[in-house]
Amino acid sequence: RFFPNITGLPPLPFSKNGTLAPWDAFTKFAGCRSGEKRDGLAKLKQYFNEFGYIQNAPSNFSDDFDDELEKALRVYQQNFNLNVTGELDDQTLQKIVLPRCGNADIVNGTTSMNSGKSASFHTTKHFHTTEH
Amino acid sequence: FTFFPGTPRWPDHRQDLTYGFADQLTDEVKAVFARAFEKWSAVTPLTFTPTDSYILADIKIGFFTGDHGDGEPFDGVLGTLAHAFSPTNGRLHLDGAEDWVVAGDVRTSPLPSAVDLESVAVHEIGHLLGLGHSSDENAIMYPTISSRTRKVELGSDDVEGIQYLYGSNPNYNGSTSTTSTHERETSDGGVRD
Repeated sequence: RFFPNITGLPPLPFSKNGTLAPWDAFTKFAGCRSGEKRDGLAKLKQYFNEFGYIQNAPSNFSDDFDDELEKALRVYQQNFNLNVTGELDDQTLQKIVLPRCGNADIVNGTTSMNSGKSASFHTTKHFHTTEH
Repeated sequence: FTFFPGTPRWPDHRQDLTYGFADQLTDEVKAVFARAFEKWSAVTPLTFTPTDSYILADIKIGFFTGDHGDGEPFDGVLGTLAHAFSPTNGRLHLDGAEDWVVAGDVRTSPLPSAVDLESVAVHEIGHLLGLGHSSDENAIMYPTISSRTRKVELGSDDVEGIQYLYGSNPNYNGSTSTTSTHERETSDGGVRD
């Protein structure tokens, strides 16, 4: 649906069918941490799998907050400049539910964004830009 | 800035690229994409020309809903907005279920799910040209964008990334609308690339 004129937008309460955005349900996991089990946590794991944070996805994710989810969460928090807590804190959940590009942040296990930058890479670029 | 694995780019003999649309779009919508391409051509030697031949176009743009055959189904309103493939694939897909705003100030939209088309187009073109996602929140290549938000100007991180791949446009004067490299490095101690 295209809206060529902003004044033509219908004043609906949220999305056009009144439902929540796909990831809004994740906000119910606020405060969830390693060792816990919550209904629907498997969907969050699918989210992290979709964007490259969990590799080698099983046929079915469990609802357990396991080590794999904590690891994915830490990398995500690093990539998005969040406090790296390994927990589903409010700040992290607010970022997760935002609309986003469907391309993965980590492609074929090759880390990118903040989490993929090694110390040597930083050093090289730092010297280069300083000299320049 | 980041690149796709293997750092794919459009080769030197394919830098004058054409783009076509899978859908019958209005001139106003097409103009949004033209402006988005201009952001990248302004800072690189790349050129982008519209063509009526979707099949023959280097860059193929289409709006799709749900499962549209590339293994990356769209999910309805908000969530995933669009995706694009690395060079030289050329496919740029947008979620047809979104409430795309093509003109006016999206920030004042009465519809909370309104998404600015040009903002998403500029980001996805970055992928088409070889850029991955950036952790720099000022960068166009940052992965998330809130609804009712407009963000169309390349950041210095985007410019450095794309010029690493293709070099600079001879007419580029080195300025971007966001924080300059010098300012950013001063503010964070020069640690980040």
